[in-house]
Amino acid sequence: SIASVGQKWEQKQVQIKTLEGEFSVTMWSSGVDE
Amino acid sequence: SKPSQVVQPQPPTVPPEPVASPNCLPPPESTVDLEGTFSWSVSYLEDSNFKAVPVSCFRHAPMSECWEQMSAGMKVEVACGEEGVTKDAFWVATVVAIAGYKAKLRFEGFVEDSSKDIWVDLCSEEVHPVGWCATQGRPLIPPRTIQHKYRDWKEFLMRRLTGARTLPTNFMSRVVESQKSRFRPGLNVEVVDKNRIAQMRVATVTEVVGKRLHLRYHGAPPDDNGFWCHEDAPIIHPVGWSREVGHEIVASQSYHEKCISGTYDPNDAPPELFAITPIPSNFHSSKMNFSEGMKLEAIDPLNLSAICVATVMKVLHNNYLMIRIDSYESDNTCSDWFCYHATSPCIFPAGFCEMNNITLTPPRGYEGQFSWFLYLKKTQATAAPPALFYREVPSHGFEEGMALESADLMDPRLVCVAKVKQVKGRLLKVHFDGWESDFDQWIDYHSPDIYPVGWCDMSGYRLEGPKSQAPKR
Repeated sequence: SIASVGQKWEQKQVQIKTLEGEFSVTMWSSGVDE
Repeated sequence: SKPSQVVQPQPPTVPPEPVASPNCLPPPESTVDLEGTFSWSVSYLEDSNFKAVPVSCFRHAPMSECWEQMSAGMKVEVACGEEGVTKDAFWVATVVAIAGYKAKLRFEGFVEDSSKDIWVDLCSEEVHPVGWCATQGRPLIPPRTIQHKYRDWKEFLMRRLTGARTLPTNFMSRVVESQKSRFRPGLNVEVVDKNRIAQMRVATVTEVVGKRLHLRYHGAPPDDNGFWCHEDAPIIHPVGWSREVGHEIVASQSYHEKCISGTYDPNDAPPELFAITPIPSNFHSSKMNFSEGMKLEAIDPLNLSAICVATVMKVLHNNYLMIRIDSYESDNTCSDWFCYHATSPCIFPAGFCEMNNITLTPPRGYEGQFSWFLYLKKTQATAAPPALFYREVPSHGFEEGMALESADLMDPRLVCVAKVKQVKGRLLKVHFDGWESDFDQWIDYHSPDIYPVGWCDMSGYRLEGPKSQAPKR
């Protein structure tokens, strides 16, 4: 679960492109960005 | 130069070394020959007994500080390879296992089917955070085996990716950043003379691979192949260090004059580039100190499989000690003394081996069961007080049987496939796969000479594979 991942994770919108079209999803990204 | 005939693991072929130029200019080409480098195969990685030491256990390793966040369930984008509908098709995959820097990936849509799983280097350019393909204008295309499973992959991906974890967008730049060395070719350092360990020499960095430095000794003969060590190794020091602490050094007259005057040039590596020796909090509060003649136990610098009875031969400035192993043949030349810092994790109080069930190499000529009590009485010496030793044992995560990559410190050019054979507090006994136990090496868990599985691949350093037929010593 996300709760067990800890505080170093942040939510972000990720753009995905497929042959059927583009869309965005909400994913968790590790805080390596920091 | 070795008191005992220690046969070292050698690669099947030794690449020719470039000829050292008199003024120690960097060689024109890399001395690392990657031909025949060992790759951790699927049979290794998927063996039910295989367990790699986690990257986060190696504090000096790239990405170590954030590796705990890399775990099974994470989604990435990766080239489909043979499964690709087109040559350069990418698809989303889930990390199903991690071993060092390597990750086993399963393409989304394969559910429980592991037949197309692939092992990749997680830090390589073939793996990307989810969303990378879109930024490149590339559509994600499902692998050929599962292409028929869904009519609308968009809906499938939306369901699979929402709320899932992926790598940060700047992951690759962080990887590159964490691999950068503080050193550059051309810098001068002081380093232990590999041919006479009691003295230092001046050397120039000629190559840096994965923070391992190739050094050429000044004044070395043309056929000398130099020396490799990690930039955090305790055997390299800034220009002027030997003079500061009172260590013997072989150098030109002009070098000595430079150290006296303190007028260094831009190619002399400054102190801030070197690893800081950790000083335990209680170190300065102790009223006792090491003194000449004190006995202790120490890892034999010329045979790292042995922990031996040893003597403090000289106390240098800044808490450096010259230690001699008592089992060496006596030659009265001081050539086999070796410098350890008082806080080194490679020296131990008398009784350490007995307490940890480790075989202690007794002094030369000692017959029968070794007794510290009798030996101290016989030599009229005192044992260095246990309070002087740095024995902090943190929870380091290394476990017996775990795989890693380790430099062979008897020939530190070689980084070999290895396993943790024993754990004694913070001390690890590293076993080189396929080699007899005589070649094992005692190494501190914090040593910069041990690396996670996949480090060589990631760093462009040659990895020596296991030896199938170990020679008898």
